[in-house]
Amino acid sequence: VPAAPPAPLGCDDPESEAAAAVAVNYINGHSQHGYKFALNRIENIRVLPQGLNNDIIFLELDLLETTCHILSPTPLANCTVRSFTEHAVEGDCDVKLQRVDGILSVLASKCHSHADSSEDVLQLCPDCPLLASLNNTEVLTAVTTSLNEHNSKTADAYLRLLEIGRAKIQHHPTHAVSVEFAVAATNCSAEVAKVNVEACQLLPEDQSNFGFCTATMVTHPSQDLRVDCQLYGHQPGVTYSQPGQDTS
Amino acid sequence: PVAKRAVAEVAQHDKVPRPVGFVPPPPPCPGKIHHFKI
Repeated sequence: VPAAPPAPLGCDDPESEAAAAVAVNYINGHSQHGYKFALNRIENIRVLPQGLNNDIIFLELDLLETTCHILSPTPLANCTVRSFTEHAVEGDCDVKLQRVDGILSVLASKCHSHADSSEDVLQLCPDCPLLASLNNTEVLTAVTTSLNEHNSKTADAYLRLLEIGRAKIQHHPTHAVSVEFAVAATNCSAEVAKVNVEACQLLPEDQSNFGFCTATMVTHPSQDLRVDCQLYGHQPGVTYSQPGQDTS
Repeated sequence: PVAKRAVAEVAQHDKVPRPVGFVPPPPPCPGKIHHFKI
């Protein structure tokens, strides 16, 4: 009597979790912009046997954005998932994997991310600031002003902007713009940059030094600016390509 | 005349016995939520 087909995998089975971990690692490893994502839920799993010890696995994953920029060396396990009231961002991913003799590998993945709805956030937290568009004028002003502020005060390398990660605007009780952006060290000190900023170029790939800044600019009723930039140090093999040059 | 046959009520003990507190297994998918649901 032919052996009964194996029972369908459950989404919480260890095998499903193992496949999801490989998929999330692949997604973060092949992303060039934004933040690292963590697994929130395995929506569905389908296993198509291809022969002895050879399966094709289709996963539908529900991910959540973490506070770690994609260039950060912080291990995903140490990256905090952005809370609901910070205006969370969800990622929906479809991933195709192959499992041969128990070894999992990703064949393809497709993800779509979207912020939680403003209504949801405001329903739980009426005064929480909401995500703003990254090309919002106030956001661009806050990024430029805070990076200039950092470069005017640092004794280290002059930093150039790589990308804006996220921005939020609070309207009361104070009007404040909070921004997060990725930066990279240039071949200039901040002193030299004051004289000839055009000469300041990003370091070559084998010396690259990426970093991350957070800043808050209060414009009403008082004026205040706080900026904090941290460089990660050189990470061999970690590169950055300007948005729009992404390989799919 | 057609008479409806009385069908003896299935005795309780003939039903498949379910252990006390039987909880049907959760559906295989979707899985558990690790953080929160948007």
